[in-house]
Amino acid sequence: IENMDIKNIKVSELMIPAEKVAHVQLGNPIEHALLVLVQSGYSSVPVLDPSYRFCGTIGKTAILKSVLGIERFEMELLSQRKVEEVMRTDIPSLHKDTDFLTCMKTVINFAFACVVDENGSFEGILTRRAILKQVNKHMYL
Amino acid sequence: IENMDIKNIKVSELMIPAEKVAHVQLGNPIEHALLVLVQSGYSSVPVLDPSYRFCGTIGKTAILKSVLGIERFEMELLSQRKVEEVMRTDIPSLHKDTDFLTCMKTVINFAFACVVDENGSFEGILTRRAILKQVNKHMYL
Ligand SMILES: Nc1ncnc2c1ncn2[C@@H]1O[C@@H]2COP(=O)(O)O[C@H]3[C@@H](O)[C@H](n4cnc5c(N)ncnc54)O[C@@H]3COP(=O)(O)O[C@H]2[C@H]1O
Ligand SMILES: Nc1ncnc2c1ncn2[C@@H]1O[C@@H]2COP(=O)(O)O[C@H]3[C@@H](O)[C@H](n4cnc5c(N)ncnc54)O[C@@H]3COP(=O)(O)O[C@H]2[C@H]1O
Repeated sequence: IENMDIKNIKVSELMIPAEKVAHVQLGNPIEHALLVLVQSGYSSVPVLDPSYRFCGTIGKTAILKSVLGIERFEMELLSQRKVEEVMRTDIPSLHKDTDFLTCMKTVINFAFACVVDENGSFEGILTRRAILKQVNKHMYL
Repeated sequence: IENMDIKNIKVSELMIPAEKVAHVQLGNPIEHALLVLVQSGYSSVPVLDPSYRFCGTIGKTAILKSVLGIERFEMELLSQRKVEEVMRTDIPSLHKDTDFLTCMKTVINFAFACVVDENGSFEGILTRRAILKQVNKHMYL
């Protein structure tokens, strides 16, 4: 019976809005991205273009893999490379009106999905934690 | 009605067994831990003692934070520090017979929980992905 409520929850009610999402800009060196990731504590964050459109995501693994040499991590290369050379572009995007079940399926294989409008403008992120909190609320077992 | 099935699923059916879990050993330098994390691609993995008891978890953020100096990441310090100086010990542990609802509540705030027996011996990990796959299977909306 409680499933009827969960079916009607929308992305907009669950997402972390853009202003609260740590991100980096296209064109930033990966050195800046790594600082943002270490200081925020997040393993991966969105990459946005100058008009705040969603472009991809960047994470510590990809950054460190890109500078891992035969002998050591070549950290001097961090200032030379840009986020677009290293970012992932396979993170799913969702529209704000997407239904709950589609959202849940989306986060099975991704820790978060990006919320964008019809123009690709970044509106926020939908995290696994937000989905799990709702499922927990609605599961009376 | 389908909730009746989900209630009976046990940790043992959902967890990734110990032999498939990337981990590091107590006493390892964090340089080795960082290599394991970058090469496996995982953001955080368990730390085990020589008798395979679960001790904590170690992740890239904690490692990089520990070597972040005023000017740069001081990577030469990585070989000098041990995982126990940097690991987290607040990751929840679950027993193999724990019920599904408790498991789900546990991963609301943690990407994974460690499965241990009565002696603290490491048996595997219970991930958010495993929980979300089951919820998705059992939610016919
Ligand atoms: N500062 C903090 N305080 C309390 N708990 C924290 C935390 N940082 C991480 N966590 C916990 O660890 C989980 C995994 O974080 P991770 O950074 O790997 O993976 C995160 C990160 O890549 C991204 N993310 C979450 N919040 C973000 C934000 N405000 N800005 C940018 N990216 C964010 O979404 C992924 C999934 O987030 P989710 O919340 O489901 O799951 C988070 C959350 O439960
Ligand atoms: N090599 C890979 N292939 C395909 N997908 C991958 C992947 N590496 C990561 N992912 C995806 O990214 C999610 C977050 O991974 P993360 O490494 O931050 O966080 C992981 C990692 O810290 C740990 N973990 C998962 N599997 C592990 C393993 N075999 N050994 C050690 N730690 C593991 O549990 C956390 C949650 O894992 P979960 O599966 O729920 O969620 C994973 C999974 O959906």
